[in-house]
Amino acid sequence: QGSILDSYKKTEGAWINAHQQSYKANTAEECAVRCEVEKKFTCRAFLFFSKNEWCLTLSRTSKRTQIFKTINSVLYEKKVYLLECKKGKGEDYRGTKDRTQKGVLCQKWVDSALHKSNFTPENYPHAGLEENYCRNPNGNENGPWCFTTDPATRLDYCSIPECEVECMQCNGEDYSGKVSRTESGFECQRWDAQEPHMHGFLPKNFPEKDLKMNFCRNPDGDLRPWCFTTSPNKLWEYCDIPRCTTPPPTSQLGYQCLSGNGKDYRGKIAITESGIACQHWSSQLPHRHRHSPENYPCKGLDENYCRNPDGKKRPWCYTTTNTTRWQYCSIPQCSQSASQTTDEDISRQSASPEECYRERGLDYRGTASFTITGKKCQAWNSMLPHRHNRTEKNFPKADLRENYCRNPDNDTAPWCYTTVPTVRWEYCNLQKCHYGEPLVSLEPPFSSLEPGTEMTCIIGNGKDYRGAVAKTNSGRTCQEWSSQEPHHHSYLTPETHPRSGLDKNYCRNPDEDINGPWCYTTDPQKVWEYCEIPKCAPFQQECGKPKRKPRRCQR
Amino acid sequence: AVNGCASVPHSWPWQISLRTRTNTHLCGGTLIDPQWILTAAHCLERSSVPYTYRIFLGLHTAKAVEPSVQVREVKGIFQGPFGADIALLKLSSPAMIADQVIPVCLPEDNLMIGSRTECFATGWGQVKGAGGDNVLKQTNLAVIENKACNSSEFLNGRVKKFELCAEPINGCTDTLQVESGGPLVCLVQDRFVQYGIISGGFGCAPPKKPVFVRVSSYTSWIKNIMRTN
Repeated sequence: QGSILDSYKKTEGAWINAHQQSYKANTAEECAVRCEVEKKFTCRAFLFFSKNEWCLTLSRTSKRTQIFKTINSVLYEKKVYLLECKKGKGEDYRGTKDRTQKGVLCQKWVDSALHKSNFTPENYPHAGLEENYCRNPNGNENGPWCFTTDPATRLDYCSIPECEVECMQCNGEDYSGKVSRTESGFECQRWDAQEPHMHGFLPKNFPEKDLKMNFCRNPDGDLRPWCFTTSPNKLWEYCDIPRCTTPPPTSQLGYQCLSGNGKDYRGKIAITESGIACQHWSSQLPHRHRHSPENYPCKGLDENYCRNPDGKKRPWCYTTTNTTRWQYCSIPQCSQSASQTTDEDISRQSASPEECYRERGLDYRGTASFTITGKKCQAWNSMLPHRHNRTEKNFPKADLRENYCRNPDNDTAPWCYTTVPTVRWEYCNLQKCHYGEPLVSLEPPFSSLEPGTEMTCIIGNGKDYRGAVAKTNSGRTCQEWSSQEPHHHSYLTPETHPRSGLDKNYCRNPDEDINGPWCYTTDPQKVWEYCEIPKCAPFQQECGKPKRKPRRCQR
Repeated sequence: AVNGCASVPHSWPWQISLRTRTNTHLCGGTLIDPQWILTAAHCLERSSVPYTYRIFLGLHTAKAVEPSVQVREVKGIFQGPFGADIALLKLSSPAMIADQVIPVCLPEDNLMIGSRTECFATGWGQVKGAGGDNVLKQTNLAVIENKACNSSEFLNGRVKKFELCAEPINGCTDTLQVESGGPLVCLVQDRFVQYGIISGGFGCAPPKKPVFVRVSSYTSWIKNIMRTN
């Protein structure tokens, strides 16, 4: 049946500035209904404040809308307004393209001064004839169009890309199509499944690789998209994806300095950070390798220049010495003038990590990259999954490198956008430095991996239990924590208790019940019950917890 | 360790030194229970007699001069199934758990660790130029998915599903002495869990064989041996 919220994109901790209407609402669903029937304007999004039982319907959202971070609100955006691509003839296109394929500005649909027509919002109330955006109210075969502001041209089509890219550029690392069979016909295994093949390409570890469903993808920089197969006898196979006939995006032109992980670096530095000359990419001596310019046509593998064709931390190269296969290169950051870069600067760039912050953490320059609830940070130069303006360009002094926790906007502590699409940002898993404490603390700056990975027995009241038992001690099946059926429990959800490991329907102890983990049951007659989970042996209770915290190596 | 550094003393308190009766260091290993040690099977090639080995626990320096050092005899050797490079050693008497001697956690049975996960390998192998040649060293590594590891020109198809690859995070500068039997541990929630045993080629030069035994493939076997012995 689905929920009314299915057609919305949910983002926690977000706010957009738009014309708005305020309502009282107990749930996000109630607010969605308000949005659907909004009379004062076309409702494209709404903000829900659960603490205040209040919501705002909003007139504006699009991929270009600036989003601000907040603490208590959840933003719901209608997905249809976020798509800047068309499906089929584009009758449902509600994007903001406002120029024709020749670049001429469109005439507003309500405006008939230049070109008169019957295509008005009044005559076509469901065709989305807003502003001067390209639309297809008459189901034209050639897709969305508009009346132009050129007196000589009454109307023209707009160049709107197709939503489903079914061809691939380069090695298909950006392929986002839906092919899910391999070249010899095997059906692909879902990326989030571990059967029939166990694997380490966990979607959460590759947030930028779009490992959805069982679609062919290329998360490891292979020659082309592939997938694990559902055949127990065939681990993986390439998929047959056609190459796009259009050239790759112009961003391939690249940088002459280091931006992000340097995948677009196209400069001419050809020496490693320890001073070894680089091997030519087209050569197999002294090191045999497969990063040839032929295998990787879009990676700029020219001469022996430092490059990052495989998503490493920085540009690198195979070296010309036998004993050192590869090494990173020192490339000046784009925020600095190359001519001004000194050895001292480079040394500072790779300085030791700081794992606590002082005051508000404005000068925190460490490498922590996980949030307080264990979510991985989104890279500052990435707009996925969250688009934002906290970029290196806008905040040049904030050291917005990689996905490291920072405080560019004078917040109360270092924070980052998360790689979880539904959680826009969070504060980082960092502690404030105590007075006199060295900047390098003993706490490693990383957080949890995956729930369910370790403790299969319980310690104390079992609040840290993350095992996969999902039956109560009387054998009843547990209800999923994210479900409100058959038992409504809005107080204890994965959203309200993000650190309690409320995954699937596993037994947990989010309220620290002294008798241990429990769950809501799927039996309508029994709301909840304890689970029978063995107690950890005494030595297990302390396993893996050193009294003296290890510290990362400093370069 | 490759491109590693000296560790904070006793920050890897499960690390043990497997030695001969004349106290010569042979391999690394880990304490997984007060009376059980996990190591690589090939470390035990020279003898199958338990009492030819000794286990040193609670040490930071290779000389083992710290007051925290505990020494135990080995009373049982259990080789891994199907010729896997994994072995369990039963101590003659349980180690005393202390700040310097704490067991590492084991992963859940057959749990796959995600590619890109950051982990640490530790051992007393030489670290050229990084100082601390006689103390326990560490290096941080990123897990590589087997499919990607198998696609490399040197390991083409040779990595099995019960093995695990990882590569240095800070870049390769040299190939240095390996530390067989030692652990690859990864932080899960607030505990270190051992996902790998250092087994084969390890470093920047082309590895000759996969580098780690995948511990989660043998969790059931480990627990079964400990339960029945």
